[in-house]
Amino acid sequence: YPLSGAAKEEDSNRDLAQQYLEKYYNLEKDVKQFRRKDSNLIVKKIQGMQKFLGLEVTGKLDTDTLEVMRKPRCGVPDVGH
Amino acid sequence: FSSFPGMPKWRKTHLTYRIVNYTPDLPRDAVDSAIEKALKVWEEVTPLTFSRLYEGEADIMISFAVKEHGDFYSFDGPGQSLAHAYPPGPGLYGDIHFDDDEKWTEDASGTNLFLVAAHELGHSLGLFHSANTEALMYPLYNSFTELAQFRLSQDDVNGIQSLYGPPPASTEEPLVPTKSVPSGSEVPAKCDPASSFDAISTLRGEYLFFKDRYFWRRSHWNPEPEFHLISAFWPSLPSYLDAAYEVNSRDTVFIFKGNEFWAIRGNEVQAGYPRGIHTLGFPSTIRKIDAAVSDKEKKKTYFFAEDKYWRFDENSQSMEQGFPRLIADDFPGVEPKVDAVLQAFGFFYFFSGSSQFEFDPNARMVTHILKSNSWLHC
Repeated sequence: YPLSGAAKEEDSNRDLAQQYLEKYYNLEKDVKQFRRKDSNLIVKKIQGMQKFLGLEVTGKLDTDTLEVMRKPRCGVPDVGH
Repeated sequence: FSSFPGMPKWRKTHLTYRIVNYTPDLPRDAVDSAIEKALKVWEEVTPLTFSRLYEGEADIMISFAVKEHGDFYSFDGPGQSLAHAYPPGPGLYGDIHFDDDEKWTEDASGTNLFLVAAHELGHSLGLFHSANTEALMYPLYNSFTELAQFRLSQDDVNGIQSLYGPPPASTEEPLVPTKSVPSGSEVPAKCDPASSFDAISTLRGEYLFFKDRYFWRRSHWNPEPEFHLISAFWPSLPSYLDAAYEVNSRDTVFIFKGNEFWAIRGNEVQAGYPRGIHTLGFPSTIRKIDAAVSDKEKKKTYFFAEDKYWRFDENSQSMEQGFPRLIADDFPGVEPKVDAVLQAFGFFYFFSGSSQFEFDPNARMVTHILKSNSWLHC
């Protein structure tokens, strides 16, 4: 069935976050783990990013976090690998 | 601040860079000066110096590209990832790539090239991202940075100095640099009784006394020597030089730093430089020279390193056999190490620390000992 607006937006936020964490926070590229919203690993990665970038550490894709992820930045990762 | 895993850093203090291509967003000279300004940001707080290459492989290759551009990190179109750079090392390492899907500008109306270049150079020198939101190495682009008053944060300075230490002139605590004119303590004092020089050369009848990133210029018509930044005349030359001399017959001054040397004619750095000093015939054990002077009558150039010296024949363009010889054997009374040498009025003037030895090559003896800065009317 066609996704409702809210659900569609939630999906796109999740995609944004997944790409961001894969690109800059060394998140393994594994689609499934992002589908399980409460995946502990994802929460930890989001918390790590929020801490590094000086955001409130909620572990959730809140508005501030999504806004920061949309900002222009350097392409070098924040977590070494 | 943080450094890359394994703490990669350059094992030399003089680095080369090359601007491989240009963005259509800006005039070329605007790109050139943005990069030069970004290099100066890091030069000011470290012993590092940079010179520009126009061909071949430089330590830091700077280029503009879009989307997939030959490494594993494709760019993503306008926004988000603006540029990336690689930590110190050979080949791709040290290089900087700018995303040309951004709108590069000299001001803050688009993505300011100077600001991003200064950040990416931090990576090329070995800095990773900083969690300090005030730091240049913070990963997010801050379009509200006051460009006119740009300065590195203490976090940036601590980071880069943890890799390379402070600039050689300062032995105090790491400085947070100001973009304004350097404070008195950084500018060498002309008549400081303890003053010494890094290098001295003639240039078309004038005398140039190099010190740190500056030089005094003494001409016949102006008794008061002028004082300039080296970069004001030769932007691509390093500072804290080792040696300099003029070959009158070629109207060329040769400048030495570390294991490289440059040729300048007037205020033009000649193409194809820097070259390695070993191309002149020095043994590989020599990593730098201390001083040099060219005898215009005899067309011989003397190179001094520690307690020895070499002689180079300007006609055959080759190092003469039977060298090195001990300085003490052929210039009795001259004490190594020699900082700089000048030939004038038939004498050789050897500068060592704050002392200057006037040597008569015919009498083969030191005829006067003076203060090094006596040439500057002190």
